[in-house]
Amino acid sequence: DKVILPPLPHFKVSVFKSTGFKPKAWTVKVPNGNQKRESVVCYCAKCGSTSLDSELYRILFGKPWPYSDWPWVQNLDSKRWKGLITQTTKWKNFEQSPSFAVVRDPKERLLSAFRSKVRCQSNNLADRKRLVPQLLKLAGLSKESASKPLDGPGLCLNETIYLQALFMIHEKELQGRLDAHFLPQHLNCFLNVPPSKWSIVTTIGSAKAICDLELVVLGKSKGESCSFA
Amino acid sequence: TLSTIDEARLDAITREEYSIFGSYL
Repeated sequence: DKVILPPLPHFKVSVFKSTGFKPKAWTVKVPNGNQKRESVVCYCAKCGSTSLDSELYRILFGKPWPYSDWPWVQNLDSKRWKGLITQTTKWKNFEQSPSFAVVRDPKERLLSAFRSKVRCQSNNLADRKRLVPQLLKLAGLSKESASKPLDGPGLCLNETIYLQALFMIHEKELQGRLDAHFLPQHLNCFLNVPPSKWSIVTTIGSAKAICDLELVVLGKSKGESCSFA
Repeated sequence: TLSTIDEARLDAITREEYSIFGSYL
């Protein structure tokens, strides 16, 4: 019963890089005596990024994120981070600084993005309103391919149309234009630097992910909160 | 559970990611 699909074309990462896309990686500068300790952290959307940002705040400031309004913890360039974090722009001499990247099983991640962003019982209606038309347009599918949600305005997708749309987008070599939640992970953290050059590449499910994050950012791990629930 | 065509599409669109960092999962 196996379905054989025509092979997808080989995506030209070099052409994508020339578009000027900047990976969402973050340079963390922590005072260390008279100097500053510099590290790089990067994690994709749908890879536990919100939880990791909260942990990063606790590591840097010694307390949980105290705010309940905008700007959210995910806005790492907001004033609430006291200028400790900036978007990484320089990738030369990358290996001189410790670095931390989080990956997620690609199939699990895409199905998680489906459940929270585009399906007809979505968790995030504002994102669905924005993302479903984007996916249809990139795939070249008509709005008639989508469904009408019962829980809000706009359009939603069933699993088959969602995967068909993503497949068509990859067929057209347009995956570099996908929203961060669907963008292949190798087009973000690893666009400029392969996984082998990062100090730590881990998953959110790793028991010592937070210890590793502490170790990279502070140069030491307090050994507390090492497990990540 | 995904249908066979859905599974095949998911396999195809994630193949490159697995080849690049699958060993870290």
